[in-house]
Amino acid sequence: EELVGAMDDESDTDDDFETVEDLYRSLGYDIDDESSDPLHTFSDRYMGAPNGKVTYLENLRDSMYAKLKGKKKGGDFSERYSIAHISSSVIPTYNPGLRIWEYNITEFNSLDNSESEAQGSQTLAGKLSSYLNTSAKNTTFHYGDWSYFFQQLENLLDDEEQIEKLITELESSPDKMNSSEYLQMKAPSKDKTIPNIMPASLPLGPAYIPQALSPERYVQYYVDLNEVNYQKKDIDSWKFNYKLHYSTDDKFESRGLLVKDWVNFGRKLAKTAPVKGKETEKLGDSETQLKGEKLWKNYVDRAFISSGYQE
Amino acid sequence: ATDANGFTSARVVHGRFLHITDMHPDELNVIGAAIRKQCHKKMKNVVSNMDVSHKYGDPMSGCDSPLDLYSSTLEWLRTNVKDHIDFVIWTGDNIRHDNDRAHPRTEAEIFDMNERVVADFIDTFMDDGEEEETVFDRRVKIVPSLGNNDVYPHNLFAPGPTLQTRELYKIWRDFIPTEQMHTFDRGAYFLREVIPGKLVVLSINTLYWFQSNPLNDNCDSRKQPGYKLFLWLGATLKECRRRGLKVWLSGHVPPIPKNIHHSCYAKISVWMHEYRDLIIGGVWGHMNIDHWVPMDSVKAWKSIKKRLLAAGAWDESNHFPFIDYDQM
Repeated sequence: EELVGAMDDESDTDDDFETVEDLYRSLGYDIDDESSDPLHTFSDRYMGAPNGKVTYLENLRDSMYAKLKGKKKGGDFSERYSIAHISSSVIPTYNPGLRIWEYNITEFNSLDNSESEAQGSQTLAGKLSSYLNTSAKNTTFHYGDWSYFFQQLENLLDDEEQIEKLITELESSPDKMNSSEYLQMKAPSKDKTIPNIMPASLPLGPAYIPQALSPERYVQYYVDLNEVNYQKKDIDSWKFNYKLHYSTDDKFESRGLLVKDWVNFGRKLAKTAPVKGKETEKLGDSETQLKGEKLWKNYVDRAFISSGYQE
Repeated sequence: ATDANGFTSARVVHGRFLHITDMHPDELNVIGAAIRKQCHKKMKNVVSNMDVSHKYGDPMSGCDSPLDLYSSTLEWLRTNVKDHIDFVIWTGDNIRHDNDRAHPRTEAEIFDMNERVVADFIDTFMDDGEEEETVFDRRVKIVPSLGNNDVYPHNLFAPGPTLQTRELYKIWRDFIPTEQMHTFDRGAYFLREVIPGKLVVLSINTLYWFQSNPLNDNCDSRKQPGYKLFLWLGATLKECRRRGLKVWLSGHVPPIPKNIHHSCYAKISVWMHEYRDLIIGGVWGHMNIDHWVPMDSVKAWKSIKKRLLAAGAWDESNHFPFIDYDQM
């Protein structure tokens, strides 16, 4: 609250890049030259020690976090957005890290085997147990076996392959490339990989509104290898241990994990630096400014698993 | 997990899951080796302690994980985590990088290491007494996904069925429900009900969206593996909605601008948006950096609309009418 009214619509900036293509350009990718070597443009070039990763985070902040919208343009629950969570690795590129997520289970406290995913591969005891459990509890019907669905899916994918073959055939004979059949099959409107809009009658799910399975917190663990390698006198007697790195409810972050919490957090992070091409947004007094800088510094430190990479 | 009569007893849901990624165990890693030699070889003229490898690895050296780090990590998970979680999302890269000219990786080596890591994962997360259980009945469900280093050549993965998808099925057979064998063979993607009747994790082979996979150009053309992956994803999400299941997405390469073609990014963004009644989020690996990326559905829909308008194929009354948040 001290930092910013992060969800305050007054602070919504105008969108200076509207589409995904604009976003890519703002991040420095040359999408207009499709003939350019994509491996070179996008590839995971680094195979040795990491470099340029602070700039990567700063670009992310300036081009994506800074563009996050408040309630007016992002929705009451930030439903305009979804989140990609990228975790630390075990490989010591920085320090080894792991994440344990915690989610809401207040609506169910036990499972019975009647809903097992693999009916076909259960043991006899398991099947009998499932039967007994189902009868005794008169549980609600579950679809259970997925076989039928996957058979149907196989048919669908086979049909698609047939259409693809037909298109290739037609493309090999130029006179047929203007046929209505070909044009119809190639029409972008036939793109089956674009979803229907979500029916308005459906409620928002666990990512947006607290309910069963909503993520509530995660805990990040790490091994401080600089400490282990250079400060332990006798590494062989040291007991290997992942220690607490941080949790999302600690005093520094102190936030939930719903999408609106992430958006709120991103908007706070974005305020810690000027947005490229824009006038610096005032954070208020110098104390508030200091808190903002500390927030970003801490975020970067956590991003590199407290390895000191950014220094 | 079983009572005295051998029946599987009711299972407690802990409300926790583990996300682990990019283990990169390296059999060639030697303690005291030169960092400039990828920690594979000792050198006489290295004088600083900073320039040689250590037992549990060396941050920012470019070296992979020593086996001591790998095995100690699994042991720590078995002791401290296994009994407190419901499932594991494990997002790949289970072998060293191909960064040593003196020791180029072979396909067989990649498969062998993946097989070894699978066996170690099963040992780590198997409850006592579960040895005899059918693998799918085990309490802690494991959902692996394919890393760009788990395939040969590096980054390159063709649509299946191929020898690689077959081999991968064999390696992951304990994790992939049998009825998905054929679907898996098409592209190394599958799903698991990690909390039966409640929660599903999708293992998405994001190498089909990955810009560094030379076999992928975009996600708009029918022939592209990325397009085909979206066909599977769309059908799967529809079925999950029909069954009332909630969904976590998972995979190795994050579907973000740094890694995937803009057409793929636009599509995954709109799918996540239009299934916001069930998708909880996506957990990904590959980048080594602990961070998060927002996916903006409005930008994504605008891109799709622009493409269709240019092709004269946009129809406001079509099956995917556009929601304009700016005017909402």
